[in-house]
Amino acid sequence: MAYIIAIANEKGGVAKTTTAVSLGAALVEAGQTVLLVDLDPQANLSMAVGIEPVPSSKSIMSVFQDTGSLREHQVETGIPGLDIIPAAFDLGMAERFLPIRSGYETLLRRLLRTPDWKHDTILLDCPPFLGALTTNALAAADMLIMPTQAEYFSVSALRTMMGLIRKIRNEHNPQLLYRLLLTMYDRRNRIHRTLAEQLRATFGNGVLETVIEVDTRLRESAIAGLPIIYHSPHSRSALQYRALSQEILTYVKET
Amino acid sequence: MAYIIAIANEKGGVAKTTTAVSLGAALVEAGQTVLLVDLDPQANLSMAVGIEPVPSSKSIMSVFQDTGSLREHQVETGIPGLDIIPAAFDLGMAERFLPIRSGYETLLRRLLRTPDWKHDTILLDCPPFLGALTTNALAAADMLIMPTQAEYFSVSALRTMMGLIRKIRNEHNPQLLYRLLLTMYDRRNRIHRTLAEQLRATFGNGVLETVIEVDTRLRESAIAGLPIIYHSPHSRSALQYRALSQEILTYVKET
Ligand SMILES: Nc1ncnc2c1ncn2[C@@H]1O[C@H](COP(=O)(O)OP(=O)(O)OP(=O)(O)O)[C@@H](O)[C@H]1O
Ligand SMILES: Nc1ncnc2c1ncn2[C@@H]1O[C@H](COP(=O)(O)OP(=O)(O)OP(=O)(O)O)[C@@H](O)[C@H]1O
Ligand SMILES: [Mg+2]
Ligand SMILES: [Mg+2]
Repeated sequence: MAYIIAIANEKGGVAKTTTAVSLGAALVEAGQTVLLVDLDPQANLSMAVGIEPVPSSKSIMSVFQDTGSLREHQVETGIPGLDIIPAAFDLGMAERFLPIRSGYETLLRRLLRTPDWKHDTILLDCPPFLGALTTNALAAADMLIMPTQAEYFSVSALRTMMGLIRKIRNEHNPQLLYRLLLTMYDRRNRIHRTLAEQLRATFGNGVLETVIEVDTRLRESAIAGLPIIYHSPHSRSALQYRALSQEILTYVKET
Repeated sequence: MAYIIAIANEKGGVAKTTTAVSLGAALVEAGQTVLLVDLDPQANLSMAVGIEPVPSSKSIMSVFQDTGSLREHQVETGIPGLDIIPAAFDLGMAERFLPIRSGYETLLRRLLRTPDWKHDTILLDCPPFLGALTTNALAAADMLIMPTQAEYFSVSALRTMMGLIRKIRNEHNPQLLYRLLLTMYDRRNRIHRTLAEQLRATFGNGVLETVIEVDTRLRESAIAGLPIIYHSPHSRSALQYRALSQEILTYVKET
């Protein structure tokens, strides 16, 4: 069975997508096979690997409406070992019609937790909204990674995220493990240092060791539609996302 | 009638909330009375003026369910001339139940476009999701300000935003005017300079003259729960948001 990682945070712009694509590629480089799933109507994860969003009939939307199978919507990214299920143009509509179905929260869990997926790891990129798509991702996941900026609004979003984790553990996924990932960190910034210390004091080993610092190379790699380890292999962020993949592999291997 | 400005963008973390609170305070300093409306379940705008989110019965949620009036949920911020309608804890639920009502898109427009509001300007802060709340804000607004980072994912979000603007103009609000606001701009960054030039070439005077540059004082003011012009009155971002308020007043005065 694949190890499933959801990457989610209600706070916008904290590097959810950047983490999904960068970690995915770094895990492939470490010898894993990885499936990316783009659950965000913005389709940024699809763009990050140079793929356009797809029509509804060729997407997860058709699977939600029981007219297709998830496996047939898997697409190659051009990087061997890294596949993707791209976002659909109208993925936002799922927020409205999914909740009408009873048991909608575990739709993705039932689709992904089957032995037919040959990938070692599945990464789910979520939108900055705690609706049906993010709920599905948390109900399906073995681990939730919450990218977090060491800034006030981002840190305050954690309270809501912890509430959602409790609810998902109670109702659908008791084993869900969470970890915070500090992103876009600027070690020269006093607020970043202070809030990072507070997070480590509050969450202990709930905060991943690896910290991703600010690196403009990540902006360049997004434009190029290439993961950072291929676009700028020796950049600081490429090294840090490689370190993150090693840290995550210690969890994957435990299962 | 108050002049209504929606601040929206599907892209997360582009400074929608920071713009709402900073522009609101700067307009008050320029002699206007301003009502802020927090339409984001994250309740960041409420926090930015030091106010906790409110229970559903004391919020816009009760108005959406026809059991209250918007005026009674208005709260003072402690800054004379600046009032707020705070976010409710369960504002996210509105994304699910609002669309069930026919004509739900113009609920806010009908509530705000009445002569009883004594404020000169009303600012609507939106969540990073193009659902019922953002649709309501665009249908109600005289002007839409789209904070935009000069980065790839943020610029690509504009295509979707333009599609939504066309739809809202056709169906609910033909007069809706839009303007892009460059935020978190770093003039030393080559990508920022290049993408900013491309935006001005594509959108012409659809891009506001004022540019808000990166300024860590804005992070500090968020922690203090004070708008930037009160927290750091002589900072670069305070000056830039004052310049923005002057630019916006040229539109307000035209109506
Ligand atoms: N470490 C970093 N250094 C510099 N820029 C970064 C870094 N990580 C991400 N970025 C940039 O910051 C912006 C926000 O990142 P990203 O879009 O991945 O966040 P997100 O959480 O997925 O946003 P959304 O909430 O809209 O889905 C992007 O323009 C991205 O290129
Ligand atoms: N000009 C700036 N310079 C530095 N930091 C900034 C600037 N503007 C905003 N910020 C910081 O960037 C982060 C994102 O800003 P903000 O939360 O206002 O964006 P948003 O678009 O409202 O996000 P969301 O999509 O989650 O609603 C915040 O931590 C804020 O303090
Ligand atoms: Mg994203
Ligand atoms: Mg906001």
